[in-house]
Amino acid sequence: MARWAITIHGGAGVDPKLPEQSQEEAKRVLARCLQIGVDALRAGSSALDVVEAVVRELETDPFFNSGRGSALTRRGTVEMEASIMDGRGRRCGAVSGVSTVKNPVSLARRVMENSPHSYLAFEGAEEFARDQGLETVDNSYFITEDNIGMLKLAKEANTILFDYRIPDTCSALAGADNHKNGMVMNGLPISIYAPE
Amino acid sequence: TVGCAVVDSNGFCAAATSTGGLMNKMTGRIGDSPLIGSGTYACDLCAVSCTGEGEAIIRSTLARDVAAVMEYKGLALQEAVDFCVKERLDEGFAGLIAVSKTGEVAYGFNCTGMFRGCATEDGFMEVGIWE
Repeated sequence: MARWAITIHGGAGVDPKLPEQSQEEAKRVLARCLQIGVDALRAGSSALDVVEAVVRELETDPFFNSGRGSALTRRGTVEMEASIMDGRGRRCGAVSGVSTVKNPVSLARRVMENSPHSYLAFEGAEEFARDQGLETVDNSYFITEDNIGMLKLAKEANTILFDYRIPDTCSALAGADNHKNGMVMNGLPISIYAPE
Repeated sequence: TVGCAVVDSNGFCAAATSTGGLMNKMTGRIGDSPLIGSGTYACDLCAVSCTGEGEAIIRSTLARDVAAVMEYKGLALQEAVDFCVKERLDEGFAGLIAVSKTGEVAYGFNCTGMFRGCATEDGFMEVGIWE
């Protein structure tokens, strides 16, 4: 018998000024989701079932940037993406651009197990979710007041945020002489990024 | 972005990652999380889930690289994680979590903090944010 182990994350790049209360809330959510995984492993669940169950729980809790509590596009909408991979046979499934599927990670697993493909996106992914009978909700379910505020700050700072840092007021870099009207990503002038 | 990497009692590994992406992103933008080999990877050696600057994680195929340096350079899990975070991200900022088929857990990040938790069968359990 091997020894089981589990590790989870809620995102990297944390605002150094994150209030103590938010830090404690983050740790509570992490501890709760970790325990779900530990209990399942003790009960003999497979690695694949455990990663899906734990990520579903993290998607459902609005604290982290996934599922409910997802970051917002510049239009104020939510477009989510997820992937799952089974080391046994290196099978995998992925989805992008989903906006009504309550748990994107479960749709990614259906893509892996019930479709001839490994990646579905946008309307095709949404259609497959309905075919598979997965739970769907209105896009507003995923949008939180906190993130509406964060989007406003990001727009004022003319920046794209990859992490939980609160954007400073118009970043000095935003005035840097770079093309794309001073757009900043991750606190740096977007011009340093090779086109995606 | 959230993620999970697990090895079960049979020694089988799996990983999953899920995200809303970047705040104020363009509609239609795809990041690293759904890209197998970048944001998520699992094989018979290990399982990995990444988070951070998607563009940097994509360019470095970060999740697959952890498995690759274990496979080809014979590094242990934490060594492989440290090597990839240190050597593969160029100017990018990211973090990752990983498990190995032998029941080890590891993580690494080169930015300010990463929300993370880990537990092993021998009773070790940790939840953390900062270094």
